[in-house]
Amino acid sequence: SDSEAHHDEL
Amino acid sequence: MNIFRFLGDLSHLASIFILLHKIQTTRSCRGISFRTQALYVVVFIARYLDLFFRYVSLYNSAMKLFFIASSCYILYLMKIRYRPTHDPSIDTFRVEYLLAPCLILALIFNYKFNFAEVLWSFSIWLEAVAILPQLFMLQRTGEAENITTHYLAALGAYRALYIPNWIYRYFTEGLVDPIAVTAGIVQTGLYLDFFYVYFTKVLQGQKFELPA
Repeated sequence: SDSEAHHDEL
Repeated sequence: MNIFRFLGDLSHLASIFILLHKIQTTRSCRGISFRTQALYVVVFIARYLDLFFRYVSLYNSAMKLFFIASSCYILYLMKIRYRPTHDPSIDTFRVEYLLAPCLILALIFNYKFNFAEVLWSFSIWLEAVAILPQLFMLQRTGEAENITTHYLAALGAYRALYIPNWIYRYFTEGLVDPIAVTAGIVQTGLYLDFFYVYFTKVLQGQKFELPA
């Protein structure tokens, strides 16, 4: 997964 | 957004409202660890700095702002408004033993070696252990008001609910976030003893008391 993908979580 | 993730966020929101309700109605922050609350401010500011350079959704931004604002407000309540009700002599966990290892973990485990990503990773590790001063305090006093245990249960449930969310996302999106998953499992694990007493005592109508 790309490094941006996890930023939609809180 | 799946149901587990959403319920997790709701649980997190609920925990903060329960804590605010406890402080306002009892006009006291007795039994609440200032150190844990201060660590949450560090966690939220470190993680949500991306408000300035990344837009995900209105939901995402609103929640981030709420968590930063409410955690700062709780510190204000504890340190200024209801200061006399806070007993620092039982809130003694050394937070530097948490901050330093989390910084090292963040420098080793991150998705990109830049300021924002290291800070994000730091916030994830720190959140996993930020409850320790509170649990340590609970261990020392051996008992807690019911409302405080509801706060802790909601707070613990939040990260626990993120675990099925990650499993769901793995199967539906192929998304894996090893840092958040590892830290999230650690975070949930720290609550297991608490949950055991909460389910076997508080939810059965008894007072939260730890065996001597």
